[in-house]
Amino acid sequence: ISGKKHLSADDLEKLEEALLQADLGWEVVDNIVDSLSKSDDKNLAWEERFLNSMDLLLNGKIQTKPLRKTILLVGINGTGKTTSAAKLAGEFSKDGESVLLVAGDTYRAAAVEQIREWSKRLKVQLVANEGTSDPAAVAFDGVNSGLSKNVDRIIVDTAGRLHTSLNLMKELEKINRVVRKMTDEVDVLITIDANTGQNGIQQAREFNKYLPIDGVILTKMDGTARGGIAVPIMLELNLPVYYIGVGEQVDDLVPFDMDSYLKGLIG
Amino acid sequence: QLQDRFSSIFKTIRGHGKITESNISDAMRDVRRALLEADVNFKVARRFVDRITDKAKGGEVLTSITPGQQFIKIIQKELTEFLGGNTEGIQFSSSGFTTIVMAGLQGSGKTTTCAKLARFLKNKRQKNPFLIAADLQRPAAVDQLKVLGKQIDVPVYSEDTKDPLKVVKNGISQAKSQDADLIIIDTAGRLHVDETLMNQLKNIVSLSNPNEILFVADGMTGQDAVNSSKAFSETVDVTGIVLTKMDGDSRGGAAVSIREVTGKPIKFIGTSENMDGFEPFHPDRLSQRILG
Ligand SMILES: Nc1nc2c(ncn2[C@@H]2O[C@H](COP(=O)(O)OP(=O)(O)OP(=O)(O)O)[C@@H](O)[C@H]2O)c(=O)[nH]1
Ligand SMILES: Nc1nc2c(ncn2[C@@H]2O[C@H](COP(=O)(O)OP(=O)(O)OP(=O)(O)O)[C@@H](O)[C@H]2O)c(=O)[nH]1
Ligand SMILES: [Mg+2]
Ligand SMILES: [Mg+2]
Repeated sequence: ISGKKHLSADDLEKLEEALLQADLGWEVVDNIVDSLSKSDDKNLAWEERFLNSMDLLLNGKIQTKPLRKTILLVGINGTGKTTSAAKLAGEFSKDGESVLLVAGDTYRAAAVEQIREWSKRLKVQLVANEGTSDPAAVAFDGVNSGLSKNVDRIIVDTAGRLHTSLNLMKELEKINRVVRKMTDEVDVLITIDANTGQNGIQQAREFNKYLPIDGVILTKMDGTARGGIAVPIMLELNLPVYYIGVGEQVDDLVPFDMDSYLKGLIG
Repeated sequence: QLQDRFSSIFKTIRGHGKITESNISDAMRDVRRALLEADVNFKVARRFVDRITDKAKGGEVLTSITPGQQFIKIIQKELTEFLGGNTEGIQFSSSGFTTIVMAGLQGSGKTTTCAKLARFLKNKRQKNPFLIAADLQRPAAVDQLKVLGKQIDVPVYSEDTKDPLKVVKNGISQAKSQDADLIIIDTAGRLHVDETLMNQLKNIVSLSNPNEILFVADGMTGQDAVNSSKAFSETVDVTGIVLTKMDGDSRGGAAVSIREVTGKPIKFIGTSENMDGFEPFHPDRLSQRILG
C-alpha cells in the first residue's frame, strides 16, 4: 500500500495490522486508522498524512530541553539501565565533559562489577560502595562527590525493579529525595525496552507516581521490535524520548529523531 | 473487565437460543481487544478468536442464566488448553547426564533463570547440577553467575578465554569429573537477527548436544514475541519456554504468541528476582491473567 493516496478497506486493514505489530495498542491504532480513512483533500500519500498527523500530535506535546547535570537512570529489570549509563558517560566524555558514574545498584549479583568494568573501559570515575546495601547512601556519596569535584555530569545507575513492588518503589522515591536534597539539577530517565508490550505504559505511569520522570531512553531498537509503546507513553505522560539504544556497545546510543522513529513504525 | 463487557453484550443476546456469527461478533471483538491489550500477537489473537467463534457457533451456552460468565469459561478453557495442558518439566536424559542450554534476547532473565533452575532441580528433583558460564560478552556476566552459584551452593565453571565453545567443552569435562548429573549452560543475550551470534548459539548446541534448549522470554514482551521466538526455534531445536518477570502486572499474552509460533511447551515462570522465585508453569492461571 506504499505511496497510495486513498486507502481501501483492505488497505486500512493491512495498515491496522502493521501498526498493531508495532505495539501502538489497539486504541491508538483505531484512532490513526480512523483519521486516515477519512478522505483527505491534500492529495498526499497516506504515509505523508500519517507522519504529519503523528508529528503534530507528538511534537506539539513534547518539550525536549537539554539534559541536566545529574541523571538518574530507573526502570524495569533488564531494560538496559547500566548499559545506557555507560553509553551516556561515553557520549558526554566524547563531548569533552568530565563524568562521574555512580553504582547505585547495591542489590543485584555483580551489578557493581558490571558498571565498574564499564567505567574502566571508558576511563571514567566511579563511585561505588560494596559494603552497603543502601542505594540512597551510595547515591548520596556519589552526587556529593560529583558536586564537590565539580564534574560536568553525574550519572546514577539504580537497580532494576518492578513498579508492582511497593518497597522497591519507595526505595527509589528515597534515592530521588536524597539526590534532590543536594541539587535540583536532576533529570530522571526511565529505560523502556523496545520489545515491551502494553505493560510499558503501566511502567512509565507507575514510576512517574513515585518520582517525576523527565524522559525515556528507548532501548534495544536494533532488534525487530519497533518500539511503538513509546507513542502512548509520550502521549499520556508528555514524556520526551531522549535517546534510542541500538546495540550493546558504548557508541550504540542515538539521539531520538521523531521522523525516523515514526517512519520505523510503519516499517 | 472482560466479564462486565460480556454480561452487557449477552443481556441483549439472551433468549435467542443459538449462537450465530453476528450476535457473537461484538463479544468476539471484545475478546480480541482483551487479547491485544494482553500483548497477544494480533495474528494469533485473530486465529484464536476464529477458533472459539467456530466452537461457539450453534452451542447452547446462551441458555445459561449467566451467559457472559459461561462464555468466559469457554474461552478460558480454550486458552488453557491451548497454552499446554500438562505442566511438563525438564526432560532428563536417559543416560543419567542431562544438558540444558539457556538462550534468549538480551536482558530476558537467562542468567538468573540458570541459577533458579539449578536450585529447583537440586531441591525438588534431587539432581546434582553444575553451571557453565558461557557468556563472555556482557561485562561481569561470569561474575554474576558465580555469585548466584555461591548463593545456591552450585559449582560454576568459568575460564579466562574469548571462546565460549572452549568454556562449554571444558565445563562439560569438569562437570563429569565432579559427578554432576546435570549441566546448565548460560549464554549471552543475542538478537535473532544477529547472524554471527545465532551461529555461535548453533555451535554451542552442536558441541554440548543438549537435552533441553530453553528459550527465556520476558513476560512483558509485546507483539515482537512471535518474531524472536520463531527465529530462535528455527535456528536451534528449542524444547521449552521460560517466561520471566511474571511477578509484574504484565498480562503475559506473549506466552500465547510464543506457544502458537513455536509449538513448544512453557515449562517454568519466573516470579521474583530471588532464587526461589521460580515455579512450574500453570496454564490455567496464565489464561485467567491474560483474559484480565
Ligand atoms: N541489543 C541491545 N542490547 C542492549 C541494549 N541496551 C542494553 N542491552 C543489553 O541488555 C542487557 C541488559 O542490560 P543492562 O544494562 O544490564 O540492563 P539493566 O536495566 O541495568 O538490568 P538490571 O540492572 O538487571 O535491571 C545486556 O545484555 C545489554 O548488553 C540495546 O540498545 N540493544
Ligand atoms: N522481578 C523479576 N526479575 C527478574 C526475574 N528474572 C530475572 N529478573 C531480573 O531481570 C534482570 C535481568 O536478568 P538477567 O538474568 O541478568 O538476564 P539475562 O537474560 O541473563 O541478560 P543478558 O545476559 O544481558 O542477556 C535482573 O535484574 C534479574 O534480577 C523474574 O522472574 N522476576
Ligand atoms: Mg543494571
Ligand atoms: Mg545473562
